[in-house]
Amino acid sequence: MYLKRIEMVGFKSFAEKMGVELERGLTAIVGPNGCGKSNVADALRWVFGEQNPRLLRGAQMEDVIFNGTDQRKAVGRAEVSATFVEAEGVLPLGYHEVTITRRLFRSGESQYLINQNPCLLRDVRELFMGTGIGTNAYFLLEQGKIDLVLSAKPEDRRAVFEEAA
Amino acid sequence: MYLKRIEMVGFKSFAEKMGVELERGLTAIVGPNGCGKSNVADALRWVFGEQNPRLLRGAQMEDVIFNGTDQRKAVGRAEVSATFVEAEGVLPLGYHEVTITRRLFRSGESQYLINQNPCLLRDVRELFMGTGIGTNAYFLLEQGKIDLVLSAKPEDRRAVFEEAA
Amino acid sequence: IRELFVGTFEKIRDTFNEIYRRLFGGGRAVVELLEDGDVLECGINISAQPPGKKLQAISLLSGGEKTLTAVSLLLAIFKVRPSPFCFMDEMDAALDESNIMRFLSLLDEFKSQTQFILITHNKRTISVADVIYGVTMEDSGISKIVSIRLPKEEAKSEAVVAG
Amino acid sequence: IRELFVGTFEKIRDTFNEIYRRLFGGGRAVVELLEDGDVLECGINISAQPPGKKLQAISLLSGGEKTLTAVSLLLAIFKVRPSPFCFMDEMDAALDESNIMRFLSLLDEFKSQTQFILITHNKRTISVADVIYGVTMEDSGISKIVSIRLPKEEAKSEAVVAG
Ligand SMILES: Nc1ncnc2c1ncn2[C@@H]1O[C@H](COP(=O)(O)OP(=O)(O)OP(=O)(O)O)[C@@H](O)[C@H]1O
Ligand SMILES: Nc1ncnc2c1ncn2[C@@H]1O[C@H](COP(=O)(O)OP(=O)(O)OP(=O)(O)O)[C@@H](O)[C@H]1O
Ligand SMILES: [Mg+2]
Ligand SMILES: [Mg+2]
Repeated sequence: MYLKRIEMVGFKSFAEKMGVELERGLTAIVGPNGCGKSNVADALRWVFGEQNPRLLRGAQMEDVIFNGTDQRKAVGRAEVSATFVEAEGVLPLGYHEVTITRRLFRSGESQYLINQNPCLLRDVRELFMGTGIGTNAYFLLEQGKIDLVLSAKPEDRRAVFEEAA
Repeated sequence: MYLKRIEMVGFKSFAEKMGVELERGLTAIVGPNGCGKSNVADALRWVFGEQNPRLLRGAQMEDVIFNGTDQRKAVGRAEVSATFVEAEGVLPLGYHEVTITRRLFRSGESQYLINQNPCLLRDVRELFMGTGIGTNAYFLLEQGKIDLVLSAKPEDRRAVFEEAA
Repeated sequence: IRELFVGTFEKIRDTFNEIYRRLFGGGRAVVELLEDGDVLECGINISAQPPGKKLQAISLLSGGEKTLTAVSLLLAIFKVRPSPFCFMDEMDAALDESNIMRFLSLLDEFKSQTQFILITHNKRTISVADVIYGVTMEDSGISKIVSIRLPKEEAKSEAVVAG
Repeated sequence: IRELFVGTFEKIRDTFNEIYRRLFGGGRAVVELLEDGDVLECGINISAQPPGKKLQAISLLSGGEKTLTAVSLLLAIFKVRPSPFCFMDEMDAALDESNIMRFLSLLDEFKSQTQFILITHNKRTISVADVIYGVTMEDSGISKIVSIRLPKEEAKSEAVVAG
């Protein structure tokens, strides 16, 4: 199984729908300071159900919705989708392609979907249980936070070892 | 006034006496990972009287004394000197050249000297009061801690504005 | 469950030391369970010894040494429990040229089991990527994604131009 | 003492915005006293607006934007209350090539009043230095300092060799 695509619209600085098609192997994301590279990492952390806005560099969860520029008005909703392929032997659903989607509206309402079917956050969490992907695992290393891998409180580090067991 | 020289012996990875002669303008310090560049920054923070070992990346103050390698034994004392020139109009002493020295012995005893004369930490602090140099000021920005300038608790930031007043 | 945890822990501990020695060309890396009774409840402590130096607490390591130690631990966990992908945001920022090459050659070995997505400003990292995406902000404040999907050779010269 | 503090604060606030606009080519930077009564006791809040974007809290800025915002504040303080020297440890690590050039040209303007000592791995920063020192560890664990005091032109080629 590998990650085939990430799509974002209305998420942080991605006012228009943008996507990244991925292959196995090594993909590099480049660009000048402030252009939106780390926002892609935040999109990935968010789509798996992250509940703490601080881990997405915001004060409240609404900060992930595109809040406008000089030329454009703010929008009312953020949406991110992540698609995995060759998932048939790995995820309990048995499909070849699995897409998870998360939406948040300014009203505070949030939605989760698996292959376009509405579901609960719990369902997304259960789907990826034990694969090393989710809000607690080490699959995503944020900018400047490499020390966290080494210096997190012992109970945080234990959680990683347990996840691996 | 400008910083003319920093000399270290027995301080962290500087087992032998080493010095850096400085000019006005811009000096670059380069070298591979782990060779001792940030230890020079720690030496500068320490010589002005830093009392918190954590700000020197150690657990206790004794961690600044060279603690040996495969080939060499640990030593019993750390010493750092910093020399300023053209100080006559800036520092209260009236000398052209002023050198401050700090020593720490494994016994825990520590010494401060101004131009080779033993003195108290209070004297070093008073000497540099108002020049923007000392343990609280922004004259030294540590590796990876640039966020501290922006995100320190409001009362920390206040202290800098007050120092400037 | 206790046997399972201890078994996994020991495998990660051994692999961590093995990968660390590969990256640093010697030395050792230690991860141990803190002594406080029940194995499932106690904390974990990490210390590292670059070649020729004394074994020290993590806090005394340099910026680059910390990054490489963290990478060794991360890949040790991945070896014992592979993860389909790993996203790293400017992990190479503190590394000097020779450590970047070691880091990239290690990732190369893990590429067959784990997909890596790296945000980077470093030309060497860009030059070994299979696929390159550029993020731009032509209209200020709005991000767009552009694929620079060139085959590896062309990507090398493009990346240098994009500097 | 209250007038003195407010006077200095206002000068730093104005200079901070001025330097920020120079570094980012527009936008604005705001530092304000939090409303809690006595001017000498209240906290300070910083927000920044890169050109074309909305005014935002510091936490939403990118790594490179944070570094440049911090440098603007630091140099604003130095402008109002000059410091004889400033030591920066890999301050350029998060900056892309064009922001490094802006950062260095700003330091160049302050060079006459403040001495700068920069630890760096970046070739561009090395090439503008007046004096270069190398730190080496030939015997592992023991640091030695070597002066590469070449005149600027030679230093450019040396630094590239030392890469
Ligand atoms: N909700 C939002 N709406 C619009 N823009 C946003 C939102 N949240 C964050 N941003 C913008 O995104 C930008 C940050 O982007 P990001 O951190 O991804 O940059 P980056 O490419 O990683 O840069 P660097 O190389 O400096 O790390 C900020 O300038 C911020 O203004
Ligand atoms: N008391 C001590 N005795 C001996 N060595 C020490 C002592 N304290 C720290 N060290 C060593 O100094 C090294 C760290 O050096 P430093 O942080 O200055 O590296 P650096 O040149 O800044 O590297 P980087 O480019 O990775 O930031 C560590 O490897 C550590 O083992
Ligand atoms: Mg970033
Ligand atoms: Mg360092």
